[in-house]
Amino acid sequence: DAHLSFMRETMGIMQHHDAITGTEKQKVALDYAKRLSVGFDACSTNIKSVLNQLSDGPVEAKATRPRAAFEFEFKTCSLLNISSCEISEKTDKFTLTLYNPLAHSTSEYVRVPVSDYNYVVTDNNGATVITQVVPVPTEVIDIFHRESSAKYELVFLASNLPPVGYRSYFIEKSENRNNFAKPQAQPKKRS
Amino acid sequence: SLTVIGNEHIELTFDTNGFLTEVTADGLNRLISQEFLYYEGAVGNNAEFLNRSSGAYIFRPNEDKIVPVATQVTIEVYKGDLVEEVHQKFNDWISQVVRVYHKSNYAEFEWLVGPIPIDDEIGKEVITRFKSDIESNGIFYTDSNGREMLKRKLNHRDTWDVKIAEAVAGNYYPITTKIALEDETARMAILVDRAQGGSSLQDGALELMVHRRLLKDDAFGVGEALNETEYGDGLVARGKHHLFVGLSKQREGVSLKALERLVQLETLLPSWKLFSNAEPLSVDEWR
Repeated sequence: DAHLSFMRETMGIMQHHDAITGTEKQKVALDYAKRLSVGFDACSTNIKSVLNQLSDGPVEAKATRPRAAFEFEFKTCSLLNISSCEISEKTDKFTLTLYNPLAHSTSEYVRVPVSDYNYVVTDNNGATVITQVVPVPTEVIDIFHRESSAKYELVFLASNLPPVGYRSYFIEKSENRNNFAKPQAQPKKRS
Repeated sequence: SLTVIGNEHIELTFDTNGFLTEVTADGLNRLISQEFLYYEGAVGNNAEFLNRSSGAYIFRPNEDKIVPVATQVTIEVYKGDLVEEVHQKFNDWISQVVRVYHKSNYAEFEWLVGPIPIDDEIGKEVITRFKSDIESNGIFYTDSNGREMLKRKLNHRDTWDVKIAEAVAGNYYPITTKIALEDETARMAILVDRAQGGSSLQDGALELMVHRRLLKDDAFGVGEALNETEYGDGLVARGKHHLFVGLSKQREGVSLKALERLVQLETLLPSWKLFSNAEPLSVDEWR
């Protein structure tokens, strides 16, 4: 509850008109960003705990079987907006869980920053998902202070995310590079 | 020699200079261009109320002067089974990816702006502008904090006779989710991913302010210029606009406005993405 309360208090501060409009002083803007960052980190513990319980199966079935041995991290990547994520860049096998906060089911094209271009994505039913790899634009790679090995974005369609529910995908680097085409730009056209 | 990306719902054409020129959607083919420009921020005497600098609180371009950032755009095109993309480079500090996903009925513009150069000691307020041949007659629509759309008319207020002293700033409105315009036939709407200022200063044109860097305080209280040099060269902003083009009237039971509303929800309340290292597991063990 202390984790949630820190975020509640931060969100309270964020209601100030300077936070809404961006008319705060620079040092205050940095403090707002820091509080939000700490709030997200704190609440990630709650998310991890809840999702590990949910992914362990229905509550009524728990009594009859042992708890899952593996505990998932369920980390948020706050740098996805600059195509950077430590887990997807540095690990050969990872899972992506998508939680849909809307009250209707949705489908979404997901973009995952990766350092290579040969990956296989499997959905929760065991089906292989169609993927495409596109390069991260050079201008993004060159952003000052961006420390990332992600040169590509792995794109796939996450279909039918249930309302206020989640779906997970298993993403694994493939050894067979022949099945994957490195993205090629078409020739530049000039008048 | 034109470049075309798209799907069965929407198709975008780029000319030989790399600019968007045409959009085909909903059975319509419309001339629609997109470019980046900037206003130069006014530098005033803050002691005089009517002569203040552009700053954190107020947008106030210097003599409404607007500068295009590029006449030629370098492009690279990537096409695959899921998405078709055009990577555009306008100059050293503005670039953009325009993409259409396989099943989408809109185009996505992912812009990257900054750090805004200030070597010339001029504050700059950067906009993206979509120009179309839609005859909007000075009427456009902006949202009210994501809820109903409000009708706006250029140089007009509904409840009093207004004389607009500043032609650009006086017609800017807050855009929290959407700005749109239409005529009897066609409609164009842009969804934003964050609150921005926006307007329609010419018939058929929509503009949104994406980034700004100013060198003077506007004397409304913050006591600092909006210069954001904390990390060295100034801030870089990256964001997305979704462009919808189609019929202004409902056809076959589905209106473009209804589709916009759904995408608006999905844009502003996207799925949470949670990553886990799964190195010790096989896909079967994970399942």
